[in-house]
Amino acid sequence: FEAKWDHASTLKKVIDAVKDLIGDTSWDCTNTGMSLQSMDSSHVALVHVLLKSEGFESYRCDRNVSMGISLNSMAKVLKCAGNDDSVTLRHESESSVVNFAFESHKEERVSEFELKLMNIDTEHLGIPETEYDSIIKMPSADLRRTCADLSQFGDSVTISCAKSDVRFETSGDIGTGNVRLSARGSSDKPETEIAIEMINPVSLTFALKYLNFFTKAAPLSDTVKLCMSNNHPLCVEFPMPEVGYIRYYLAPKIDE
Amino acid sequence: MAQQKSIMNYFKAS
Repeated sequence: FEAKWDHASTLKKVIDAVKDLIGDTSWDCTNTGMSLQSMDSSHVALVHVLLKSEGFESYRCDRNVSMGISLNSMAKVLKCAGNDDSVTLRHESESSVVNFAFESHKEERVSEFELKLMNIDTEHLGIPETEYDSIIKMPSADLRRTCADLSQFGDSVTISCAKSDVRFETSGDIGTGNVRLSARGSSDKPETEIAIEMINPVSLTFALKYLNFFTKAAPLSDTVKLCMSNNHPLCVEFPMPEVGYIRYYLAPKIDE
Repeated sequence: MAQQKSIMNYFKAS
């Protein structure tokens, strides 16, 4: 297995976006790309990352391999790469390590690191194809700010989607808060658009703690998609055009 | 009080 990115920045951001939610995980490498699927330790959220082979500078995977890695260790290794350095990952069949090579574009500095692989029992969950009742596309910075703001007032947020607006509400010991975002088009700046596709109105409650973990992916993508159906996990997708995506799934809080 | 569900209530091991 050998995969090379032209710039380390994307991989650094991907690891920063998931490492606090899932500690150790397996990267599944096939000839179509690298992916990981992992639950957080309390089994409330699920993370699915796909890095497509087309998104790499070069990519070769002769035999499918699952590499168990501590994401905190991977983050440490990647700290040693400059944002504009190229990154090459190499793993030989049966080897218990993965190699990282960072090269500056002027080629005057090359650094190499070897990370020990771990044996990880991963339980892959089947994610059923879902026709969502409401899909909201919005700037990822708006979602990050909304979740951060409401976290000051409560632990949970109720997200209610109607035809032309989406409302985020919370309440706690000191008071209540809500943020309403209205659909708005923008032909010259599609990344600032708020688009709502509503088949059925949806209202669901989620733990803000997890949403704040998810918005660590905001630096990867200008836009985010919230896919919701009543009594179903929320899917928060950060698309990376040409490269792949990070999808987070979060189980709702439900009144017993 | 709303109860936090597990993601495993919805997605089963494949």
